[in-house]
Amino acid sequence: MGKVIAIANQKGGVGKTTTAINLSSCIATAEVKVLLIDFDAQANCTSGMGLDPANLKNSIYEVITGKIPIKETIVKTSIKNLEFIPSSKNLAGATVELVYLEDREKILKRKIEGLKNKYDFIFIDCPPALDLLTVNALTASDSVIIPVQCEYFALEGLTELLKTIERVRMSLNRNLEIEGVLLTMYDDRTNLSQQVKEEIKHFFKEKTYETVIPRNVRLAEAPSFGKPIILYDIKSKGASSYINLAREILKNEKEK
Amino acid sequence: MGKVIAIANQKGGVGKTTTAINLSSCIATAEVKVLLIDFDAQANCTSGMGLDPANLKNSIYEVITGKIPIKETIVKTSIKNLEFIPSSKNLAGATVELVYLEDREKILKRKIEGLKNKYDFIFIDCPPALDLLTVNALTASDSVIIPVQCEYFALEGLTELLKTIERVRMSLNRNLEIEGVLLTMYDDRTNLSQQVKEEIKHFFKEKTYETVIPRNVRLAEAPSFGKPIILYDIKSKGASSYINLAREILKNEKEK
Ligand SMILES: Nc1ncnc2c1ncn2[C@@H]1O[C@H](COP(=O)(O)OP(=O)(O)OP(=O)(O)O)[C@@H](O)[C@H]1O
Ligand SMILES: Nc1ncnc2c1ncn2[C@@H]1O[C@H](COP(=O)(O)OP(=O)(O)OP(=O)(O)O)[C@@H](O)[C@H]1O
Ligand SMILES: [Mg+2]
Ligand SMILES: [Mg+2]
Repeated sequence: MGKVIAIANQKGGVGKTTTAINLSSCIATAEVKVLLIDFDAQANCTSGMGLDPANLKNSIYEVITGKIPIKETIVKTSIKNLEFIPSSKNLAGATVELVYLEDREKILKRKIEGLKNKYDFIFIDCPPALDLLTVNALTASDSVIIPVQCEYFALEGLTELLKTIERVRMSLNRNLEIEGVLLTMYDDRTNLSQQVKEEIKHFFKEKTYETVIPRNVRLAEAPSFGKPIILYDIKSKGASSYINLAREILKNEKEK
Repeated sequence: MGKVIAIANQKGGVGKTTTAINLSSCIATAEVKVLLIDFDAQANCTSGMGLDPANLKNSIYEVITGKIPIKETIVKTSIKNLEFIPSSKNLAGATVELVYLEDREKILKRKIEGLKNKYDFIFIDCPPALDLLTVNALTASDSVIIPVQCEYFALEGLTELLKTIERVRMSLNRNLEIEGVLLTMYDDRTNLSQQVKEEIKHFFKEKTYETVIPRNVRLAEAPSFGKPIILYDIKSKGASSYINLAREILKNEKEK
């Protein structure tokens, strides 16, 4: 059914990559075909999936600069129904390289069009910026998942993100919706986490996922082994929370 | 003595802004004149200092696009010897606006030249990117403090950051040095924090600050009140760690 979902938030370190890797792996274990695209020049998603970004010649950068067809960049992963397109640090130059192309916001959309009938879900991990790359991801997507770290600066950044989503909806992608808002790194011992959670629920109401991702060191350890959490430590709270999130999203999908 | 120090790391959420606000405030309490510049379009430093970025017309953006002189943007703060130049979200457009100017990497350097005799330290908070803004900050600086969150992705990003520092040193700023590497959000209950600390000490040796900033929720709460930690909760571990860091840096400065 080819649903494209961007995982976006311009605030740094809120759990975009951790969500991209772990949500896509959990959804793939539900016998659903998933593609994960690393769209950040820092390529954390790529190393978190066990690849070495330094030595990659077939990445999403070569695709959006027209050097190779997208199909040549897709790799299998250690999870049966999950395939992956890596990034490379060269992507950092793309914002400047592409800024004069006509329809420069629609490049990614055009490139993934031909893949949508091959996958049930395509997830896109975005960089901490509201730049041309993130706008490409939002233009290419049916919806966006917004991870929000349970702290003040992450809350504050939402205004700009929502304005950007609105602008993309107005002029580039009429169908763009918010898939959901995901509270991450929730620390149930602090009032701050509780306050941010209440503020998010108050503003986003039912768009706020029931599932809240707790702070769990296993989630921070897994990428150093190049593994999603379900292969690194399936018994951890980190694993069960992303499994629950996958269930919640698949259930939302059925009910539509 | 006008020492300019950039606080940089392209990895998101590693504590650049928290360090910028709190280190500059602690240094200012040592009867030393300090200027803090917010150089990130997300303007977390600006709101963490109690200002509202949405309503600012005199920001560093207007300075680097030549609209107003830098002296018109400097504001006093609740800390006696600390002055501040705010950012605004318009800075997001600067990377594209300035990309065709000659000496585009040296704009910030030229703009702050006239301020160096007015302050002992000038700190620059950088965005989570190795883009034209961060390169401007590195070109304008005598040295750079690198906050490193005690987790895998932050460690991995150091290679690219060090290459960028080297490139700036080679072609734009021969004097650029690493002031120090600061371990942040250290969680002494986890092996991961300990492993990252050992790796950093092994690689950076004496450039690694003795002071390690622990994970302390007070540091995350303070910005929601627009206050540096020493005005929000001076008894907290967050406050004492940044006070110790300020002492360490001032002592290093005396010994040079
Ligand atoms: N629930 C969690 N518990 C503990 N650590 C976490 C959790 N989620 C993410 N982390 C860790 O926090 C750091 C930031 O997470 P992550 O890199 O996923 O955020 P990001 O939004 O992708 O960052 P960036 O903006 O730099 O792309 C990483 O070191 C990650 O391993
Ligand atoms: N030592 C600490 N203990 C607890 N929370 C912290 C600590 N340092 C920073 N934080 C919180 O962690 C989050 C990330 O920190 P901060 O915004 O300073 O990082 P940053 O590197 O400036 O991020 P960005 O890349 O988005 O600019 C913030 O919510 C901040 O309040
Ligand atoms: Mg990321
Ligand atoms: Mg910051």
